[in-house]
Amino acid sequence: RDENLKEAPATPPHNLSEYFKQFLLPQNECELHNFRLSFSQLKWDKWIIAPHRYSPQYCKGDCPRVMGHRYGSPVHTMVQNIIYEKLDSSVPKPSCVPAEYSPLSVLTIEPDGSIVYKEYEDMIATKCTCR
Amino acid sequence: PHSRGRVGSDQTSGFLVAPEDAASELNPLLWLPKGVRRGYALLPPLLKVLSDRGHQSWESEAPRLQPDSRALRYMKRLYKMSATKEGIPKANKSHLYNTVRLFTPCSECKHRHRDLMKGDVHSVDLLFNLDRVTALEHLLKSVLLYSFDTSVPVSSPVTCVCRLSAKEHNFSGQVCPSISHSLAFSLHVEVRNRKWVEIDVTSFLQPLIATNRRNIHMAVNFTCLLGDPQQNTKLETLINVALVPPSLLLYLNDTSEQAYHRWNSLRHRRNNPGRPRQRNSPRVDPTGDQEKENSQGKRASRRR
Repeated sequence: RDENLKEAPATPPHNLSEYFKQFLLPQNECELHNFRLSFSQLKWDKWIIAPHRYSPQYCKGDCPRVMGHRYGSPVHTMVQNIIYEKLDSSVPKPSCVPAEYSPLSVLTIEPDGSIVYKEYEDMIATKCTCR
Repeated sequence: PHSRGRVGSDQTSGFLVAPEDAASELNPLLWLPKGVRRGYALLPPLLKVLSDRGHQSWESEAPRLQPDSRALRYMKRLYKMSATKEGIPKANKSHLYNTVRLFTPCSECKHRHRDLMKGDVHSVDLLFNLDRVTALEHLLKSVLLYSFDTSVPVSSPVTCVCRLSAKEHNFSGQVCPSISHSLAFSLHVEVRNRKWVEIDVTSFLQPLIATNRRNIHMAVNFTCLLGDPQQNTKLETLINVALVPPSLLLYLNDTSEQAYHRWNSLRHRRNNPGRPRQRNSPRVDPTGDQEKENSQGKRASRRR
């Protein structure tokens, strides 16, 4: 280990930080954010009886250059990043989007006055990914 | 999905105001197939808000008809049993339905005739309009929902005999509908502290709903007597059960993409491409099954 240190040139700290910066995860990394709304804000509470509050959540943040398994991203995501960086910057960088959802049960009044309980798929984002 | 020749108003859901010809390109809901547009309680207003971006007219119209308060109370109770406060469906394996529709009768002409010998017969003619049921909603169970307001405190069980008959207008000119098929059965209810009595009419309504009938016309005769036939107590005391005309409850399985299919794990896996793939080398299963399987595998390959 000692001889290794002798060989390795002592790089000045600012290069070192530059060097590692490329691997650091971005500050505002892609992740799930909370968002709660009540149907009365949309003035839909006249016909949406339940639930009173709904948290659809959302995904926001930058995707790290080296995705790896962290987001369950397919290899295509890294390819797209390379295209953006090396070949054509008009190709967008990978985006931070929902990867998994959970359903929502809604109780509503229909125009004819009948009442319906319905379970909808994919109404609440539960996990984010880079694609 | 096509509505399979379903006769029904081709109007889209009540939340859309743009006439089809004028703003069809503006109105994304009109891009959906007819069979899907109707009945999706959530879609039309969501799409309307998105297509009305400029006017911020988020205030959707309140439903034209207000629901019956008793029916609303019942459905709120069903909601509490089926979903958490945040609206997440409870992982209740027993309930396969992902849609429940409650219809109150459009019109009912109550005939009330009292025949003291047979007890207090309560009969009503009921007409239910099922226009809101979409082509992709398949019937699992249908129930007549009676809310009991007993004017006298009922201490012992009540036995009711119920006779249902479906009526149909064979042709438009026909004035009074003829009886197409009927069903009689007795049910024994403990009315004491119950507000609701559910009468399962699935087998009775199945043929009507299977033929995509939009209007269900039926007559219901209800005779309630105090006492319990099992204990062969003399059923002679009448009870003055103020029977409110029943609502019709349909438990449905919505097979569309928007609906939640709790048992459809395959669909769940398809939606999650990011799920880490199974590793090639089988992991050692803590219950040891894996080794056994491997050794069997080796023996089998040797034999081969």
